[in-house]
Amino acid sequence: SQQPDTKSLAKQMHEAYLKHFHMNKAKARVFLTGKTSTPPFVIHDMDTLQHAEQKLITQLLGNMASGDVSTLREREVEARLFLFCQYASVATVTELTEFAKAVPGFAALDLNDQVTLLKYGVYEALFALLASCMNKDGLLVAHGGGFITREFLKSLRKPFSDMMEPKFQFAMRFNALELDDSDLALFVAAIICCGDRPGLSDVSQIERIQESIIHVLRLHLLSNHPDNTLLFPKLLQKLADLRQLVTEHAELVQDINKTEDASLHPLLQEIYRDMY
Amino acid sequence: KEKHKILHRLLQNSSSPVDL
Repeated sequence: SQQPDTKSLAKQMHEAYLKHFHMNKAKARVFLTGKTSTPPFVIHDMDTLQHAEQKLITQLLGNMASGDVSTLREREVEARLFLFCQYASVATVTELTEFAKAVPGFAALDLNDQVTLLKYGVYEALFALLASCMNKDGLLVAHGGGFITREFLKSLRKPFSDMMEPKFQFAMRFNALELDDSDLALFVAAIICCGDRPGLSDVSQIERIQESIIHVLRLHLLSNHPDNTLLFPKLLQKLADLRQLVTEHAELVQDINKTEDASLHPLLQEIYRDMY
Repeated sequence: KEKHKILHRLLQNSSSPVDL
């Protein structure tokens, strides 16, 4: 009797995922495998970055405070890239919020609990989704318009050079699991609906939602990847890896925020403040 | 609540863009 429920929840989450995230793994793979008529512009050094920036700035202008745009040109390259990362993160947090609302039971939770789940879940979800846009050589950016190489990101000055390499290392292990967007939709829902985030008031209600998602995820993986029976436990292990990745990322961002002349977007400040 | 006012707003208003 659980079979129809399982299928409908998996389908519902997959549809919400395709609706709310402008980039998904299927789309990203088309760009990353060079199957588009206009291949992404490759950013691999300062010259190609400057060339790409004009386009990136135009794309971001709609989202960006005018003060940020006018001071952008005067900033050093690392600070500019940090700012771009922040705007991309804010956009993804907005998408994740809409996706979370589509998880059955989420919107009925206490509003403060919803905030807590997002505060602790969005970066874990973001890094899981970011893997779809990565291969061993680089990262797809600007809606598939650009590809920034891993080597270039590593060549930035410290501490900015330490920002992306751990995400690439995670992404290579994560991408080896060969999940598709329907799997990722349930995985992201499981990340968000997590009963052990600090400060939750109605833990049992969240655990009920979490259990139903995890149950559906397990069955969905068995039917979608019949040859890989260990996929479910492997994926649960990735939840722990993501938590560690976010802890380290939060420390790095707090460090950059203290030592560099780089301001943090108010939404991201809310998320990082008193996080761990 | 004040500490997370943008997250509150995102959760409550489905189509409101983040005030940047």
